[in-house]
Amino acid sequence: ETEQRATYIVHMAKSAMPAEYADHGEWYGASLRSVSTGRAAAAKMLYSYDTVLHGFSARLTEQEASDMAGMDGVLAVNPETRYELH
Amino acid sequence: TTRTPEFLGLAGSEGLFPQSGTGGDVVVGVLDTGVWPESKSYDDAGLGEVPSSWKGTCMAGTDFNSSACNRKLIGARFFNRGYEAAMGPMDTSRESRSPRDDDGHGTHTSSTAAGAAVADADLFGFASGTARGMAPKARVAVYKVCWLGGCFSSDILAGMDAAVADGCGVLSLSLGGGSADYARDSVAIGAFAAMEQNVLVSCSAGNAGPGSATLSNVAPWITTVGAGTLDRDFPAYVQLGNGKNYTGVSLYAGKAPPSTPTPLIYAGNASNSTSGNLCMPGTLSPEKVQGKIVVCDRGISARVQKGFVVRDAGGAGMVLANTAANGQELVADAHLLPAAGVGEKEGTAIKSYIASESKPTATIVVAGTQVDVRPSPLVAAFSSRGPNMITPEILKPDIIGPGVNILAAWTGKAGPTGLAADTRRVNFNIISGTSMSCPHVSGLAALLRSAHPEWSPAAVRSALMTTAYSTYTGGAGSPILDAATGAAATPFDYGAGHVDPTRAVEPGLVYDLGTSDYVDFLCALKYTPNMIAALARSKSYGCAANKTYAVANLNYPSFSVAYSTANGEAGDSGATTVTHTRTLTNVGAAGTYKVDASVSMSGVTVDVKPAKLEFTAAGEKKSYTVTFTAAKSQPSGTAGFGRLVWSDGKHTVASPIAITWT
Repeated sequence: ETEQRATYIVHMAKSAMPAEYADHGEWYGASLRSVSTGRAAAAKMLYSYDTVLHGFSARLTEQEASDMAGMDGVLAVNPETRYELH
Repeated sequence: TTRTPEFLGLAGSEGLFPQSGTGGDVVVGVLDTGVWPESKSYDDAGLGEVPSSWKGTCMAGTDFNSSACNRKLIGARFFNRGYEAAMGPMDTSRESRSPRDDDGHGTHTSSTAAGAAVADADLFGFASGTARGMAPKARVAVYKVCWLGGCFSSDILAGMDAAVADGCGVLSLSLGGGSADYARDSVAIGAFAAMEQNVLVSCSAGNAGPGSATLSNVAPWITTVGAGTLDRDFPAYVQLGNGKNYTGVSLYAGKAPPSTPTPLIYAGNASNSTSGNLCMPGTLSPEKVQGKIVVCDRGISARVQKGFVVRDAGGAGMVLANTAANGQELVADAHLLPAAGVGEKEGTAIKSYIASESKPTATIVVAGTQVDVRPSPLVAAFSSRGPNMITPEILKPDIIGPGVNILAAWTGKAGPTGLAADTRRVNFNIISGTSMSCPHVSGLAALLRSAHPEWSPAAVRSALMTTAYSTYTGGAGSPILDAATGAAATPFDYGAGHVDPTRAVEPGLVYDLGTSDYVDFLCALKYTPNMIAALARSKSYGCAANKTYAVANLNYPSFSVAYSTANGEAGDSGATTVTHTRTLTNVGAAGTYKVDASVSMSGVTVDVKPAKLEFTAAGEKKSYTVTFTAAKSQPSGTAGFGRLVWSDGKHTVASPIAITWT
């Protein structure tokens, strides 16, 4: 529970959304909750993306990121990068 | 900007670019540090109603009302969740939780791309004139994704997500970082979807030059922009006690420097630190520099900070000497004390004088603005260079544009140096970087999109690239030079060359590309289905098992051949050939184009088939192949360059060629 969280970009396969979800935001939220269940602090979603990627960004522990990467419908889980002005 | 419209041939050529109707409806989205909406560069006089297709918004926040937008600045949003999640709550006494630009960079870049014309613009009298963006009738939407602590990819993606959904036609990103493969690079990911939705994405190449293989933003669906100089300088003279006079640059405009000779000291001799020559904070001994002009070496810390360090230590002035990393390139800054930047040669001479003289003295004379400087453009020393380390078979950068000593609008929250100690406030500032060249090209792309709304992002880029020049227009064919070395620059430095918008509007032929072409490119790179799906947002894109993919077949407007010595290509056993296939689309009148191709590398030949292409109608497509044959292997690191040009006598459709051995 003392693990540090970092931001990850989670890419989802939009077409793989299970039928029980009404929209993708709901599916993303459920996916996020499923990897942080049982932890003292829930993983937090920062953004849900829909136009340039299907997925979301969230604060995850390394373990949560790893678990997320193994879930059905998850294409990739990439750690956040810091860019600089040129 | 002042001067760049003239330098690019845009002044008085408004008729080439229709600016009414759909032409004025191009929206340039700028992802940067926000906007200073009070700047006259966002005056909307003469602009029609905001396009009905526009879905953007003007987000209110700290010191920023939703009424800050108008018919020029039609959108302003901010994205800070990633930043604050990583760095903690922002210090709202230092930065605004709103689209407000606290830094100046975003105001500078967006006004460069599409700022309205502002008469009597200048910085302390320097670079005076009418400042305007490259597409002065285009609309601007700003997406603040960069903060004092940097630009975080979750925020950048959110900004790109919004910008594309809002209806931007061009995105301008003067930022970069790392060199991850495309499936992990957020800018590349966002740009792919933008491209797919008919949005051109222009990015800065980076300021990591002049070293080779230093590029950012090299995905082939991104237009990658390096930087060149203008034909404008801000000369300053360093007159030494021995009578020698050296020319440098300065934007100093404060209290007049002493007209009498002032004691001169090298910072390396005024410090106990091993890096004292760099005038890093806390390294100068006040008792040694008090009242003297201090010679500092360029590097590591910001140029303007060195001036502040000298002033803080009691120095009377500063000579900022380039090192080998910068060569003779002169970048001007609005220093807080009398200062002049000088080239490496001049710096070496001045330091030699100090070493040889018991009581060296100097006088700094700031001489104002000079135009019609030749030769120009030069490739900026700082501009990042190829080869492309992610995909060596794609030549990057694509193009260069003005990026040195560029005047454009500035924030009211920071002084021209950006230093906290700089309490001056200016409406315009002069700064340098590929950050400055990128929005030039973004604005020019908006102009082309206004003139040719039917062109794809790739067609617009192709037009910009194939009409670029790599020799001086007024220099009898002399090659563009590299400011870092003084020698001829190469396509690794300037890509296709320097942008020439008046030719780009009528390129004759274009190399077009679409989503499926880029997916084929990813297949050639052996990306997994998941990587492709993450990039392309769909599982429906994939690689066919029975199809052969090759990077060389990507219909790119340039050629890069990367031979590998390790793999024995063109080894002792004989010649090796690499064949590229391209397809040209006619966007002009009927015509017969003939090819001329050559490479300046012994043992390498280039053969184009067919050598003649006949187009009878607009929209017609014709393919050709280029075969590069290397007779023998070359040592690793060997490079050669050339050019392939199709011409019908009226148009020249030119592509750079780079051949490397790794």
